[in-house]
Amino acid sequence: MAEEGIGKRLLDRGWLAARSTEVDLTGVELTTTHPPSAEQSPWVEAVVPGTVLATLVKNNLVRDPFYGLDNETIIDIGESGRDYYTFWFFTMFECKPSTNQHVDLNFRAINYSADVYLNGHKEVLPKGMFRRHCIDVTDILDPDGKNLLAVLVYPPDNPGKIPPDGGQGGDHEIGKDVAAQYVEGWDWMTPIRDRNTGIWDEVSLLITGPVKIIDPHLVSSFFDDYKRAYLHSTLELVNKSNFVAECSLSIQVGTEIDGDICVV
Amino acid sequence: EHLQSEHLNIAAGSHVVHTLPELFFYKPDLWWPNGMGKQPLYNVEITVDVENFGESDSWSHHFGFRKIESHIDSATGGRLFKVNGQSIFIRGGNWILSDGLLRLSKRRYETDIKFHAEMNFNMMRCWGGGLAERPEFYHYCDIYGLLVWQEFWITGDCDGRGIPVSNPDGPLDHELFLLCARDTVKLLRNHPSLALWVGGNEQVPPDDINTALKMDLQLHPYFESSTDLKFSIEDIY
Repeated sequence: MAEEGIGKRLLDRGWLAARSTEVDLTGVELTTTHPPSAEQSPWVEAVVPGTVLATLVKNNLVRDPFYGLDNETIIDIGESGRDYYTFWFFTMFECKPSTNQHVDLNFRAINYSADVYLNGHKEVLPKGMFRRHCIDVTDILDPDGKNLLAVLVYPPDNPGKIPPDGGQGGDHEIGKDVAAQYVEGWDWMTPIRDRNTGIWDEVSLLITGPVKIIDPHLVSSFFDDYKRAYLHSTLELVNKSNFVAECSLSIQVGTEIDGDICVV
Repeated sequence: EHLQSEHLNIAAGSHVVHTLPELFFYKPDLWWPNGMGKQPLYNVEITVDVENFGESDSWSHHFGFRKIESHIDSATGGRLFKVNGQSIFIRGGNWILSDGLLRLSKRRYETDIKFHAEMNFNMMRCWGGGLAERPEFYHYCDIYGLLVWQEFWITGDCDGRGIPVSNPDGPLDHELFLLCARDTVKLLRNHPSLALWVGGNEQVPPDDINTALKMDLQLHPYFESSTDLKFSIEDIY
């Protein structure tokens, strides 16, 4: 296996999904001795990033909710209970960092909370639809580079029930969570049956050396009627190693179109 | 050239906040909203090299030089916007999300946002009952010159009004709300199209959340100044 290059790698292919109540295996078993396959019921190809409902639609397990009145044929989480829309997501990836390289597993958003298993190790991702999760997985990656990842995704804690006459935000219970509220239905939208449960944004690996850059902040200030401008940049740096890192930090600004460097 | 490097030592296992020396630009190409000018984007790349290792990490982002100001007009009660010192007539539309199943591809975002620009819009308002939009959404708003009014996850119907009247105290976990808000700001703050953060839709968030958001999002006095005084970077951070 080739040495890993520094940078981000998306995990957006090869995902499988299954309803949690139809899977007897534990997260540890799924990511060690019993990895699932697409040919194996109840596992189906998953939409990641996407929602549980997107996965069900993709596999023709429910009708397209946005076609005609087909949303009425899909059971609502308020009737089925949360377990019905609690799903496993599974994928495999190759990654074998070299010495002094570090690997983070990043979820840019999950709705609403999750248990992550990687090669038998468990990590709990706390609640909240609009937050990033970052797990340093360097020490739990497979020495041979073949890694098994399973994510058990739970719906919002308070998915609510949809009153017979619908209404703005259904019974408003979803407002108890930090999540999108339109999912209980509005004057412009039918209720979303799974309340958008799922790994709904990017999943990626970030491979770095000993020092990692976090969340730079760029701000400009202007003077002399916009003739003079300054670009201010602040960032966080993490040294993951057990030695003092002697760093060279550089910032370079170029034009987007041709990549040339602007001349002062 | 707009290239600057510096050396620093970072202790083992430590986490530091660092401010780079500011970069000076003479007459940068300013970013303008759709219909007022072009949307030049500079590519900012930050790299950290570690001795005896080489390149350890790098980060890049498109950056647009622009100054957005807004205030509530006492005569009309409406919010007035200025970009780069010029008043702008807002032609905006409400936006909730691109797809109810959250299949939010770059291609889909590009098509939707280009369509809004071609409708001659210059602002999109991301409704509080929907999403904090994704970086790809903002990327195409940067490119097509759509200003973004981004609301946090509070609505009148679910947070204090509605039929029956809902709970005005917002989500159960206020700290979680603020954690998500702060993380979202960090995710999106470098996009030139990002014009305004708003507490919610047709409702003010609970007092503690509202106060914390206002505190965290207030503009540093340095950036409000229109004088020619030049502060040192230490004054800012």
